Amino acid sequence: RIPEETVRRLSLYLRTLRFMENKGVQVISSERLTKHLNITGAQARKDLTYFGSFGQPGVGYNVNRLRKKIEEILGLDHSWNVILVGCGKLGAALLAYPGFRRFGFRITAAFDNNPDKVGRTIGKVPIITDQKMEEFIRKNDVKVAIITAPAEAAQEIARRLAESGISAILNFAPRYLVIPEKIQIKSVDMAMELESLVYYLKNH
Amino acid sequence: RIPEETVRRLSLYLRTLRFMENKGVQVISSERLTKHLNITGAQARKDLTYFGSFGQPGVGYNVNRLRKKIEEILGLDHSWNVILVGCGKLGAALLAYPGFRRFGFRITAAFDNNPDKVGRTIGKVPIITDQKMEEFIRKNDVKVAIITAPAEAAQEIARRLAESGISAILNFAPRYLVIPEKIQIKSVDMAMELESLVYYLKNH
Ligand SMILES: NC(=O)c1ccc[n+]([C@@H]2O[C@H](COP(=O)([O-])OP(=O)(O)OC[C@H]3O[C@@H](n4cnc5c(N)ncnc54)[C@H](O)[C@@H]3O)[C@@H](O)[C@H]2O)c1
Ligand SMILES: NC(=O)c1ccc[n+]([C@@H]2O[C@H](COP(=O)([O-])OP(=O)(O)OC[C@H]3O[C@@H](n4cnc5c(N)ncnc54)[C@H](O)[C@@H]3O)[C@@H](O)[C@H]2O)c1
Repeated sequence: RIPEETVRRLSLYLRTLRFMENKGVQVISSERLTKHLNITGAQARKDLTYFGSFGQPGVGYNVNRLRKKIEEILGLDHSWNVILVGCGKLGAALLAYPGFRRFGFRITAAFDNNPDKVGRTIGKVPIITDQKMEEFIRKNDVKVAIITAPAEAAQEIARRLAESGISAILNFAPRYLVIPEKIQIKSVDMAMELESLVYYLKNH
Repeated sequence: RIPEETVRRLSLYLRTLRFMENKGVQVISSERLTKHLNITGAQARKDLTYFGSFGQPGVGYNVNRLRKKIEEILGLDHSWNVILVGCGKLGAALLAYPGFRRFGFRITAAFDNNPDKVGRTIGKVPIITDQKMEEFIRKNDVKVAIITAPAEAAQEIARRLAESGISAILNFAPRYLVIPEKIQIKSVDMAMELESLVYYLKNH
């Protein structure tokens, strides 16, 4: 399994390539690819060689071809159906965010247990009662789910998602979720992001 | 400079210790400290030895003492004044989130350039016109800022924050921000979180 840091670097290269492509740049050196990313050109060459040979020594990489290749490596050359559970303040902000679609993630339905929210749409996504969640996952072969429900509801939701065939969960609830080994899970904790920032303020 | 992964592990140990302390656990082994964290007990011992000796061989760590020590190492033994810029959907969700205060981060003011938002409060935080941002930062000696404004406004906001003495920025706008070297910056990109999840779905 390639380390998570490598996958994250590929995502960063992809963003730089897309930016360059929009500006009409055709060829790019590994130095220019990593210039703003706090990554060395040598690291980028090493990362990319792992997946095949794309660049020409002394010339650089073809921007369009490399962008497509990285999208293929990351599995972004096709779109992913995603559901979101818990349409509160954070859920609504994520439903309205166009950034997911730009990378092939289409949030196709959102679930909530509050009857006042059911039947509305946010960012063109329908809010459905959580009682229909399992049925929706199976019928639409959904593999990815985002949890933005309260911490005390998150474990039960994760259990239900795992049982209906979800294989990857992005969790925002500040709670450790116990799920089967085979399911990929990632938790985002904004307070932790601040912690890693201020640590370096104190300790240059 | 200790690697960011080590700082992130300290944050994870801190959450486990707080959870254990709430349950009345007094002493904990490194194995139990890391049980749910996908980290080995040996890694935890190595991390903690780096900062001093806290545990007793064969007995384990005193939960209360270790928790306090990690809070001190991470700089969470005192509170940090934080400001937020851009009180839209995402900004409002973060202002209402009690998780920041639990780790010593107090969002004391929020700034927006939309006159309709100025004068309201969200999560007990006043929304102030962005024209007063520099003055507020200097008067209150604020060091940390969160940017939840649109991507096209983010660079100018970052420049203004840097000039008024901010030394750490947590950025949610999907844009690479050019700021002076000495300022710590971290960008959160939710699409990237999904990318690192689905990569492993494809490539077990
Ligand atoms: N990770 C972070 O840094 C961060 C930041 C902000 C919020 N949060 C977390 O994200 C979550 C949502 O926060 P929020 O501010 O949007 O909360 P909120 O109360 O505004 O929204 C929660 C939503 O979940 C719904 N819900 C509750 N139980 C449910 C269930 N069993 N099934 C389906 N839906 C259910 C509620 O009806 C509500 O719409 C919380 O866990 C919060 O702690 C995390
Ligand atoms: N990183 C992610 O995954 C993620 C997820 C959701 C949103 N976002 C990003 O977060 C940002 C906010 O998203 P949102 O959905 O809340 O947008 P929004 O439009 O709801 O809110 C933006 C707010 O910023 C204010 N604003 C605009 N220019 C400003 C300026 N110069 N100074 C101060 N305030 C200003 C607006 O008045 C508004 O209140 C965007 O950049 C968006 O792309 C990121």
